Amino acid sequence: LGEVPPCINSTAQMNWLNRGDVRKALHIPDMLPPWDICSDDVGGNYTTQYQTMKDVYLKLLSMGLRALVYNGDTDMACNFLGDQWFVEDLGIKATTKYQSWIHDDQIAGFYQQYGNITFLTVKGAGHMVPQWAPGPAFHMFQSFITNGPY
Amino acid sequence: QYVPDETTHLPGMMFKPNYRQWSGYLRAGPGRFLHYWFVTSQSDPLKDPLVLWLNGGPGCSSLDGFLSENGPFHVNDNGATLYENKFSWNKIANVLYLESPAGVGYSYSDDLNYKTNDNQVAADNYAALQSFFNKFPNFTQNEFFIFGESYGGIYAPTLSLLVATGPAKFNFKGFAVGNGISSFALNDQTLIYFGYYHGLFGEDLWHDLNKNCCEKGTCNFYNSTSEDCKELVYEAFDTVYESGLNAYALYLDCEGHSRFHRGYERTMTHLFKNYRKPQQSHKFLNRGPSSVS
Repeated sequence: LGEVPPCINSTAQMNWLNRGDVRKALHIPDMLPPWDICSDDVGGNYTTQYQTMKDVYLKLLSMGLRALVYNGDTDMACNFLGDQWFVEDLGIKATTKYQSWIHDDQIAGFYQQYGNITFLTVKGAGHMVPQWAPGPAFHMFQSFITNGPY
Repeated sequence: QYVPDETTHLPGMMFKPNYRQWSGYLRAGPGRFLHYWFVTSQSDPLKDPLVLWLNGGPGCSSLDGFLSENGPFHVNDNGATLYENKFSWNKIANVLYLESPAGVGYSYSDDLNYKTNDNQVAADNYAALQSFFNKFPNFTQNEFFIFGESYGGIYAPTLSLLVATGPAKFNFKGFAVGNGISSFALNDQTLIYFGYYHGLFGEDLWHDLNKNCCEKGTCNFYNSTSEDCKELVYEAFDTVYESGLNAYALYLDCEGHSRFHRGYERTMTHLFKNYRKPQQSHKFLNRGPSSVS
């Protein structure tokens, strides 16, 4: 959300990506400016056209596609409750109870399924789930892409 | 596979990867080129799914996803050497990281015009996907998923709709959104409850919020017309985003960029869009700007 993610230190990535030999290895044209994690030019000139994704989700789910909405539950930029209420507001009948899921013998979060869409929390993780809960995130990813149990 | 883009050696890589990788450009539209970085699965590239990963912003780079979140290697703090990520998502999937839209990271537009919007980004990403499959035709058979994080909560579903209904045929199976913005109203509304029940506000503010923003048991923290409600919501917003807390992870320290970096101020303009800092915002704050540095 925005040009400079709050409280995130991306110095190491920026230093590595801006090395001349790295840019060459990645086939980056010389004329391009240095890499930064977020762009003021884009963020500052961006027009949001959707206030909600509800209609888009309903169309996609009606085509039989699968969806996963997951949230690290300590994030305040896009908090888990907002997405949980969003999924519930789609009006699709729940097909499981709200229940915990286990990773490495510990409760890793909670989930509930509504037909083809799953809402899932990752306990204790922030906005970037794979960064702050890499093990549970991989487990969640594997379950979703293989359509297996959480 | 598209040989010219293959990356066979990376500075700082002290290990031999057991997957292949390509880095180059995909055509997103007239004069618009998106940088992509594609890593094959460490298991069975021909059979494993293909996953597109999009970070949000809007305006932030998916290379943060690669190098800090789920990519096969990350950068050591020295900014020079790399280490392997044992929880990399390319252990079981082919993963395509796309810096989108043009202007983000190493993506660019010939005319340097980076003004864009949700529907244009979706169209550009759809064109870039077709450009990808032209370079890697083998992967059109693989099951295909789209992942978006944060503002990618808008990017992923809108692109998914084009993929699901467009002329190009992909083996598209589904999409996922991580800590995504799915509804601005619900995001704002719930943040007030999140803040109170995580102990970020006291009883006085909570009482005032209920008194000025709620009626007959229904509360509107999103677009109330009451000036007092707006100022109280702004005070709550102030606590969450500007008092020194790590807005991305409540129980982690705030590291890296200072919170008061100009970009940070704008970072949160996509939230609480209906509330702008009231003139006498310190009326409720009865204190100066936060002294936490």
